[in-house]
Amino acid sequence: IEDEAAHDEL
Amino acid sequence: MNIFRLAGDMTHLMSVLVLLLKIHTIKSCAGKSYPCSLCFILLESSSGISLKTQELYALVFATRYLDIFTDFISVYNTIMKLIFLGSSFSIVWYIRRHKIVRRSYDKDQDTFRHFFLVLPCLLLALIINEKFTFKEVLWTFSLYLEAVAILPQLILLQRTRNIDNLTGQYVFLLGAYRALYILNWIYRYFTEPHYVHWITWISGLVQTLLYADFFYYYFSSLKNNVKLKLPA
Repeated sequence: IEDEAAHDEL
Repeated sequence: MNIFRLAGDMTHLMSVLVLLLKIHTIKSCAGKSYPCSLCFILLESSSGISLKTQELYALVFATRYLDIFTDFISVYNTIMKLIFLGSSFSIVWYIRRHKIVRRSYDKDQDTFRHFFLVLPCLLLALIINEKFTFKEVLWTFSLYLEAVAILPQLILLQRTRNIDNLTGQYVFLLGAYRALYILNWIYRYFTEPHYVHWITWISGLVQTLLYADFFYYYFSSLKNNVKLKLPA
């Protein structure tokens, strides 16, 4: 499964 | 990564560096003999920095970067998170604990009860979020809190008679970074399919709008080459 949308912004 | 976001991160980093420079100036001041006029001004007048805003920002970073060790994005991302976490907590420590720096903090003027900002942001994050998980709710809380974290600082500036340059530049850079992030979100919306984050966008817009009047007085003080002054 695709891992939860990690927040890629600071 | 795009140029707007990189410029935003660098501007944010600059704001932190300006604040650390200001604290360093205050610290180094104490070692000198008193007649130095800069020292006299720095130590006599309040530093104009709101401890409340610094504490709110430390909380913002603590709740936003919970995933620093679980979700690896990039070396850049991790390093910047460590810098923001380290600097925000050390600035709070300096203003609270450092024997010299805390003397330049005017707690009688910095009276904003920031607890009244934390609670509503937490409640709102529990209601409006992208996913009801512990990390996601705290991440959303950090977005709402960051949007209003500057309020104690702006109110303190209204009460501070002479705002010194470093403080003015600090607030300006802090506002500019989020404005650059808005450009980054517009850019990503048009270049990345399915890139939609309403919560981030609206909080970022509210945050930037809160600086609107500060920006107005900041630019007019630059244009007329006069001291920055916010109307009470």
